[in-house]
Amino acid sequence: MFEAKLTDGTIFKKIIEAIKDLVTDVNIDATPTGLSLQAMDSSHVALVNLHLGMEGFERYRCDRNLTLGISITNLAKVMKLVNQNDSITLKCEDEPTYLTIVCQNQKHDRTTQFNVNLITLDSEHLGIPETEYTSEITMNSGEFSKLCKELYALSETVEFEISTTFVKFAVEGEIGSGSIKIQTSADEAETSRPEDTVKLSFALRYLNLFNKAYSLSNQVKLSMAAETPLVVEYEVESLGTLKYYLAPKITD
Amino acid sequence: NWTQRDLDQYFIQV
Repeated sequence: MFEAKLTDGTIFKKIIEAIKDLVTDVNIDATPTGLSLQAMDSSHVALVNLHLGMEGFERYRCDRNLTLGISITNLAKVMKLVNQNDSITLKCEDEPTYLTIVCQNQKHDRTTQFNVNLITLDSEHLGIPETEYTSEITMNSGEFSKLCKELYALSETVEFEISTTFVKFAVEGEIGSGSIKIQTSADEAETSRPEDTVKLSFALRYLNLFNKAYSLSNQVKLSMAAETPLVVEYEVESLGTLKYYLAPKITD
Repeated sequence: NWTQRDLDQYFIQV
């Protein structure tokens, strides 16, 4: 059997909220070491990669590997039943046809249970090659979310330039062009060598969808390398990571 | 003209 309990059920609710506009039907892989999910959006331009380690759960048991095909759209509807401060338990049998979700409030006087029907999906698993990222930067997730929203009003596309010490977001649209440069480190030792920077352009529409995850973490990590998808990574405290990959725009 | 290559071309089908 499989059973996983999170004391703070709203974390799981936020994760589902943060991916529901990108992916619809997904396979959640439950293994003895944790839960993971990898799915692409319908246009194959963005990929969601979630890993939650067993040690972050209050209780975790998974006797054998299970693939749980689930509609994220429907799961998001069920998540509306999760209230602030509720715990959440996910459980199923070994050959499951449904996933049971149990939410309980802190006083233990209110319990909600729902069985979500499982679906069979072709798994289209993509192997993400080991990548040496040229540029990595961690910044405030709220700030990143806000600036992506504002830049989207000015342009559909943003050009990223990131290094070890700064990140620059440049846009060019019908009304003009501009950029936001954020200095993130004043470490002299770091700047003594020439900085490697990479410039890549991305669709702001997708970045805004990724930013629905900003409430999961105060920080967001951006990783870039030439001709490689951007990685936007949110650490889910003590539980795991939620990563989004986005294909760069290219001049045809 | 901007286009986006599918992720399938960067990642490996397994």
